[in-house]
Order: sequence, then C-alpha cells, then structure tokens
Amino acid sequence: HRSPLNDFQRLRATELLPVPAEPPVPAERGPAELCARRCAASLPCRAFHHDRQSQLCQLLPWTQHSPHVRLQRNIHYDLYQKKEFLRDCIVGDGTSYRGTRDTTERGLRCQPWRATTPHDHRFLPSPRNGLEENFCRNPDRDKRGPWCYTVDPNTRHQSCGIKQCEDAVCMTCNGEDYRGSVDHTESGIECQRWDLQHPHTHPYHPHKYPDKGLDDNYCRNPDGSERPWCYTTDPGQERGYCRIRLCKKRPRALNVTTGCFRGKGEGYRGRVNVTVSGIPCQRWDAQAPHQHLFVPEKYPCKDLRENYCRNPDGSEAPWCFTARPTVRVAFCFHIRRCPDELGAEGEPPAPTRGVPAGCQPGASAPCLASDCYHGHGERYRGHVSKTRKGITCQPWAAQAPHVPQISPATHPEAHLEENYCRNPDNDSHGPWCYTMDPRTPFDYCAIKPCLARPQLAPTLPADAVAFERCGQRDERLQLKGR
Amino acid sequence: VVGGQPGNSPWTVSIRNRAGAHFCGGSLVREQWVVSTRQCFASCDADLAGYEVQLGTLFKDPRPGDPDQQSIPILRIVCGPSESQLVMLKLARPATLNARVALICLPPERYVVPAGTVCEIAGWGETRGTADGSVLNVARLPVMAHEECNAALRGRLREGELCTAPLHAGVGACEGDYGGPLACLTADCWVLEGVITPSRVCARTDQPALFIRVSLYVDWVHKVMRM
Repeated sequence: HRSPLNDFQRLRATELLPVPAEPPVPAERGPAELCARRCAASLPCRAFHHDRQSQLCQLLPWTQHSPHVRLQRNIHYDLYQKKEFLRDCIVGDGTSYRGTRDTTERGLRCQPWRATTPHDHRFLPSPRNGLEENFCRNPDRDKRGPWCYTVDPNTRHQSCGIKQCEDAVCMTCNGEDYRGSVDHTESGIECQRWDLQHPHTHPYHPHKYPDKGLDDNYCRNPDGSERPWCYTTDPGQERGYCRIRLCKKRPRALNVTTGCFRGKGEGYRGRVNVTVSGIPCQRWDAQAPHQHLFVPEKYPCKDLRENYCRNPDGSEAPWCFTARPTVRVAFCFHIRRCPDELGAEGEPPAPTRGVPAGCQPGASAPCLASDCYHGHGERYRGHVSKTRKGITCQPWAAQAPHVPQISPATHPEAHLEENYCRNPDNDSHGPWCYTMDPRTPFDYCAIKPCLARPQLAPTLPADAVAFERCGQRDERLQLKGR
Repeated sequence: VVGGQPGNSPWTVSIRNRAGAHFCGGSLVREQWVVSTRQCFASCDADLAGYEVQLGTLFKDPRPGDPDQQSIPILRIVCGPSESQLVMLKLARPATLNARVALICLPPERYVVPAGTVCEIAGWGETRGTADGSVLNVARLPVMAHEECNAALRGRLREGELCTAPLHAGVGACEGDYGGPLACLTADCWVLEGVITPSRVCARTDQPALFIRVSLYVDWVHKVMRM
C-alpha cells in the first residue's frame, strides 16, 4: 500500500530549469504516481515535473542541489525530487544517502572519489554506486554512516558525522513546529503521504492546513496530539507516533497575555474558567464529565492549570471542556482580544497633542498635522504612507498592484501626492490608501482623529428608506420551520 | 440563542473551521460577501484555507446530501475600521439565492433604528437548554434608545454600539451566535442593523444587550465590495 511517491519530496508550483536552458525533456502522459514509478526505476532520473492539468510528466536527471540549475515558479508544475538526493540526514546506515555534504565530522575536506591521491583506494565511481564528486557516501555499509577519504595526507578517511533523521531536527513542546524529515512511525511503519487519501482517508488535506507543514509523508502534529505522528501505509494501522528527539534548549516563550488574548490565544494564561453561558469549565486534570487526552503532564508548555480557558491544539481561540455532560467544549470568545498594536510611521498617534492652526475644521489653510486628523481627514496633508497594519501605501499615480479607481487624474483637488495617506472620497473612517500588498486593495492608515466626533444621525423616517433585492424571505418557511 | 425558537433566517450563515465545526455566525450581504465579527478570527491576515461558510440549512450539522445546504470556502478576510470590530469575508464563489438563502439589506449610512423596533437575532449557538440546539434558533428583541441604554450602562456605551432592551425572561445571544445578525424590519425589508458581539453573560435580564451598529460602517462595507 505504499505509494511510489513516498520516495519523493514535492515542491508545489515549481519548475527546475537547467542553466543555460537546454531543449525540453520529452514528456510522457500519466498521473504523478506513475511518473514516480518510472523515475524510481530509472537510474539517471532524480526528479520529475508533473503537469497537473495535462497529466504530463518529464523525468529529470538533476535536483535542486545539482550545479547549473535553478528553481522557478510555475503554477502548472509540481516538482518531485528523490528524497535521498535532498536529505541532509540519514536513515539507517546511510547507504542510500545521496546528499552533497563534502566535509568530515572534524571539518576536513573530502577527496573526490575518482581521485586516487593523496589516498589510493578501491571505491571508484560507477553509474550505480553514487560515488559522485567528493560527497560523503557509505559504499561499504559502515555502521558510523557516510564517510570519505580526506584531502589531508595524514588522515586517510573519516566519518562525515551526518545525523540520523530522528536526531537531526529536535522538537520543542509537543512538536507542533517540527518540520524535520522523519517519515516512519516509532514502530517502523512507513508514513502515508498527507496529500494522499489511501490507504487511510483523513481530513488533513495539506491545502486546508497551510501552516501545519503537512509535507510529503513526514511526521507532523497538526491536531495538538502528544507528539508528531502520521497515518501509516499499513491498512491495518491508521496512525502511529514518531520517535523524535526533544530539544534540550527551552522553547521560546510564547507571547503571553492574561487579560486578553492575541491571535488564536495559544499564549493566553489568564484565569477565565467559565463559558459565556455560565457553565464552569472542567479541570484539565479531570476526566469527568468528559474524557480527553489533554492531560497537563503531557502538555508542559500549554499551562493546563486548574480549569482555565486555554488553547492547547491551535483552535480558533482559548476553550475548555465544560462541566456539563451535554456540552463537551466551549470557546471562550468572551475573553476580549488584545487591541492590535498599531502605530503611525515615526511617532505614535497622539490625539491630545496641540494641533496647528491650519488643522482646525473650516480653516482655509491646508492641514499639515501628521499625527492626527480632523473631521474625516479629507484635508489631511501629512506624510504618513503606511496602513494601520504597516503595509506600505501604493503611490496614487501607480497602476500596480492595484488599478486605482481614484487617482490624481480623477481627483486633482485631493492632493494625491506620492503614496501619502489621503481621503479623496471623504471616507468617514479617515485617511486611507491603496496598498502594495496584492491581497489588500486598500486600508486605513495609522493616523487617529484629533478629536472624537459624534457620528449618529437623527432617526430617518422609515418611508425615506428603500431597498432592492434584499431582506425578503419566505415567511411560510418560518412557520414550516417551527 | 437563549429563549428563542426554531426559525428561518436565510441570510444567517454558519462559519465552520477546518474540522467542519461551527464556531461563529455571519450575515450574507452580497452573494459573495459575509459580515461577521473580528473576535471570531485570529488575525486580519489569517489564512482561512479550509474554513467554510454553510448556508441554506436550518440544521447545525445537516446530514450528508441535504439538498438545501451550500458550503462555500472562505477566500479572504478584511477587517473593518479598527473600532468597528467588524470583518467581511469574501467567499470563493457566489452563494446561490433561493427560498433558503437570501441577502440581508444594509442600512442607510448612520441610520438610527427607532427605539421600540422589534428585531431578530438568529444563530446556531448555545441555547442553555431553552430550545433545540441542533437547529437555527431565532429570538425577537426590542431596540432600546441610545441615551436610555447609555444611562443604564452608566455612560459606557459607545456610538458604534446598538442596544436591545433586557427582557424579563432571559432572551439573547450566546456562545456560537457571535458574528450573526440583529435584523430589523424597515420598509418591509429585513435590514442588518447589528452584529452580535461576545459578552460575558448570555441573555442577562438586568442589562441591555450590545450589538455593533452596522449603519456606522456601511460605507466601509460598500467600499470593500466595490474595491
């Protein structure tokens, strides 16, 4: 049940090009698994492109570590490269290691395998034995792993000290951040690729969890488990934990908060211990009324004390098991979010500072204050040019990354200079700009109003309001629903 | 919703996390746009790959093959003006409007709902045992005058907030309802006048309930959709 893709590491939307360019490699049609089988069986093949749309694959004799190649973004291609050429750690005795390490554990440079000086030897390169350049290899199955002859006449050969994959990258806490290349469970079963649904179907599609590092078939911890794990290639065993070394260094401190929470609240260490509907939280060290795996001793970094709201599994917000048997968990959204820490370029916004005379509402001179704005800021002429999130503003006259609907040409009176924050459309929320982030067409700037101003209008008569294409529902469904 | 009853609110959407679990509500204001609250999302740049909205069904967790159910991935989140605590979610494709899925109207800019107007909240959140928690529940709440509410809250009411009066029997929004609508009938149309915000207690009988006053931010909503 193992997929031939298990021998490959995938880079999405990437193409590997020789430099200078060579004529394109002939392509064959087939799914990625078939390409992998062909490449695995071919001695010169080290990687392949797979075109997802046309289902064409090109076998390649190089990897990204080969000389004279470059990686290039190509949305149509996925690049699969043989793991043994990319790994900088070893599995077992490292006889399959095909990496590019070329120094020994004591820093001596390796002698090229084809050379017989300063050390004469019998391990000469052949197309099959992988003895390339002066890279560390293990042609004699040495227990200490890959080694090489050295260029030092006094040291004939030396181990390269390449670590086992289990030891090469250590993990902190419960290994949520582990991004190493262990791809077997601790019982020795090979892992299933996260991007495959066989032999086990599962919800952890890599595209749904871009921040969880669900690459290839490597051990990961996307669900707040005790430690990294994987689905296995054994149909009889769904998943298994992996053996990964715990780092000796203390993990870096989270962004701890107590009165509010930031992001998903993984750093929340406050004492809220009741749901918004008044149900007390269950103690983390209790298994009733709800049985669970979040035992405090197994989550030393998560501060699962008492029955406080916490987020040990990367959920949306701090949460807890509840003391009511019918309600297993509840989010603690009633804990407020910490205010976003945003400030204007240069000095922080200071609404109470003195305001130049020209900034008074109704004054004829332009407002030159850069630290706050009056009214809606339509007369703001300061030089702040970043949004409240700190994104640089797009110049008003530019056409990229956003094609502006408002520009110096359409609004010549609005002083749309450079990329300074302005309010040419009298936006009631203050000066804004188009942004240099392609995903954010516009945003408000990190400038505050000089004075709070009333915003509410008197009640409009209901007949002065008209709506189109909205707000209508089938009232019969209401009754039917009941 | 505490103290509500099963009902029809075709613009109320359920926001689901990567595990497919409901965690907040929202309101469909255009085929491809939902309004909700900032409290429900980790950041204004959150990668929402794998998050979806569910529309068109009264059930919190409909059985597979529910013919009315639509599930649409969320493409992007846009945060509102800082003090607004609003977000807009762009959907990966437009929702199909039908008898079970409809748009809610946006109020006129800075419109103030007259005191006494009876409005509706809707959501799949906690019912505290007052109703069936597996379906969409709806409850009616009367709007309270701004000044009166401000007095009841000892001057802590902000302009961007809207109040409904406390009822003797506990009725109100609860966990899981956040982000959903306070819909009021104006000129024979249901209008999104408020967005349900998290509070410390559900359905208090002694204090007004607070909502984000959408009419103060409706210009921003239009601008986001336009741009």
